[in-house]
Amino acid sequence: MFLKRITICGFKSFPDKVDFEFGPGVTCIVGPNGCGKSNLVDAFKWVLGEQSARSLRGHQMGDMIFAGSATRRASSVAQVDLVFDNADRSLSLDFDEITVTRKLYRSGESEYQINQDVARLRDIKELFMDTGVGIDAYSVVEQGRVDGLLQSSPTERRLIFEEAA
Amino acid sequence: MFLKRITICGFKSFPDKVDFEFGPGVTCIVGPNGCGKSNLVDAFKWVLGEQSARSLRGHQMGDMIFAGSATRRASSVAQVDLVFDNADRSLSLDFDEITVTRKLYRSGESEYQINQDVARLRDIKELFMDTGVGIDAYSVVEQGRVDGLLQSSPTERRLIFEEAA
Amino acid sequence: SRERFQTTFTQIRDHFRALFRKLFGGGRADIVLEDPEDILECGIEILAQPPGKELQSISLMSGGEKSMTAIALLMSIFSCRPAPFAIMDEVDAALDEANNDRFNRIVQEFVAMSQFLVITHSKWTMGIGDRLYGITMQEPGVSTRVSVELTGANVA
Amino acid sequence: SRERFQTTFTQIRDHFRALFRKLFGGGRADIVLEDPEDILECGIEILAQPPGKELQSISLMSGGEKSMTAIALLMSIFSCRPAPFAIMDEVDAALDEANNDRFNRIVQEFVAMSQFLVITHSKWTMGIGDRLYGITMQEPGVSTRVSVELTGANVA
Ligand SMILES: Nc1ncnc2c1ncn2[C@@H]1O[C@H](COP(=O)(O)OP(=O)(O)OP(=O)(O)O)[C@@H](O)[C@H]1O
Ligand SMILES: Nc1ncnc2c1ncn2[C@@H]1O[C@H](COP(=O)(O)OP(=O)(O)OP(=O)(O)O)[C@@H](O)[C@H]1O
Ligand SMILES: [Mg+2]
Ligand SMILES: [Mg+2]
Repeated sequence: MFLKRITICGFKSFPDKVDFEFGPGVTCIVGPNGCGKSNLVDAFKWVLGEQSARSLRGHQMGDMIFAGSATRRASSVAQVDLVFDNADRSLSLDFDEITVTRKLYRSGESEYQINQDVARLRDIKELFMDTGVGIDAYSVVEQGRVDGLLQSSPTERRLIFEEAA
Repeated sequence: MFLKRITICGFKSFPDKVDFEFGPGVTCIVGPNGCGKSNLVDAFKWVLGEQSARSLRGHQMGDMIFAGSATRRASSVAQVDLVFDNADRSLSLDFDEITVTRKLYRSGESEYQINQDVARLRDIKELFMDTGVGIDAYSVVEQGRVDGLLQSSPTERRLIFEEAA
Repeated sequence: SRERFQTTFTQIRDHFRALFRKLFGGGRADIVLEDPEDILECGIEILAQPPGKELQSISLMSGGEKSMTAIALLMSIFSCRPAPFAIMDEVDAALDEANNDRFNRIVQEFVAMSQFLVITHSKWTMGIGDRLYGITMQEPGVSTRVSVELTGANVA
Repeated sequence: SRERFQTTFTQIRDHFRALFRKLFGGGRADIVLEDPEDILECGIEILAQPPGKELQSISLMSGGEKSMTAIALLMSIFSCRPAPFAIMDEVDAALDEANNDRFNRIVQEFVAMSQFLVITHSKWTMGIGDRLYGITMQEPGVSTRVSVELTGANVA
């Protein structure tokens, strides 16, 4: 399977719907300080089920919803969609294309979807089990965390190796 | 008072005596990864009495002595000299120039000197008391530590403010 | 299971030892089980010796050397269990030009097995992109996507 | 003493509020005593709002924004109690060109009151040096000093 695109709407600094198409190889993201590049990384982690607001640089999950700006009112919902090409059926659902969605409302209500059907976090985790897609410690390297493996204790490091095993 | 120069010999990656002259304004240090720039910062902290090997990226103080290389044998002693212009007598010793020295031998023996006279760490601390020279948290910003003030707890931050007060 | 961990560990170790030498142009590195008797529980230690230098604790390495060592280890774990998709946010921040180049070349070797999302400020890293997106805030606080011409003026 | 801390705190605060606006071209920031009743013991909180954005926890700021905010605070503390000598090791690592420029200008304002030692990989930062030294390792593992010509080929 491969990743086709991510769509972000109302999440962090993206009040308007923005999508990024991925292809094979390397996709590079550039831009000035504070423009939203790391927020894109947070969106990816979040839609795949990140449970810790702290790991997304916030204090509570509500921090993930666009909080407004000088010219915009705050959003009432944050939504991220991640679209996969599944022609090779490496994801165990019988669809050529699979979209994983996560929504969070100001009220605190939140939901996951797989191809627009309501799903639970557990379904998402199961879908990607053993595919290597996800938020494990080695496939996402956050800003400032590149030498995380060197700074970890030997035991923490082991957990990452176990995940790869 | 102002800083005239630092001389490094046998400390970390400097087996040969090297000095850096400082003048007024900004002195810039450049060079490839691993060439010794941050080691120069460590030398400055160390000669002013840094007690924590960890804060100098080592495990024990012996790590500060040049450990050898492909073409050199290890050094038996590390020495750093810091030379100040004291024409304005802001340091309370009656000399136009004041040199602070720290030496550490492989054996573990170490000594401080002020103008070649043996001194104790306490004398060095006293000499610089209330001059702002030193290894306090705000006049030396180590690599990777620039947002230290933001990451500290409110209480840790307070300690830095108290030092400035 | 014990065997599965041992196999994976050995694979990662072989890759790491080779990749480190590639990224550093020499020297040597290793990962070691702290207690080979207790393979199911013990921690993992990292040893690294840049070319021409003595073997010392990794804490004494420079910022750039630590980044390169970490990248070597990360890519080694990656090659044993390729995730279809990997994200690297400013992993090149501490690298000088020469090391940034070596990093670029390593990424390009892995491109066949995975998709990469690389966030960077470095013009050297930008060059390895198969596509390049810019993010800007025309309206303060509002992120939008722009396309970027590498030869033009809007390289941020 | 209580008064001395209060005076220093107020001074640093005034500088910080002004310096932040200078470094960010707008917005606002503040430092707050967590418990004004307990001025001798309480912690200090930092608030920061880049121009055009909402006031949020500083954790949500970007890498570059955090560096700039920290630099503003550091220089504010510095201006209240100038140390004759300050060292900054790669504090510009997360900055884009525009922010690196603003950082350079702030350093130059402080040059009269202190000597600065600035370690950097950034060609923008190098330009503010009154003198420039290079460190290299001709012999592996052995650091030596070289002089550097900014217009010549040996800018590392
Ligand atoms: N919920 C939110 N609502 C509005 N803005 C937000 C929200 N969460 C974060 N932001 C803003 O997003 C910005 C940070 O974006 P991000 O971390 O993606 O920057 P960046 O492009 O990675 O920059 P750098 O190059 O400095 O790392 C901050 O200015 C922050 O105020
Ligand atoms: N006691 C020692 N003996 C010999 N070499 C040492 C000793 N201590 C540290 N080193 C070496 O010094 C090097 C690190 O130097 P330093 O941290 O100053 O690099 P740097 O110029 O700051 O690089 P960067 O740009 O990557 O931050 C390491 O390669 C380390 O092996
Ligand atoms: Mg970022
Ligand atoms: Mg360094």
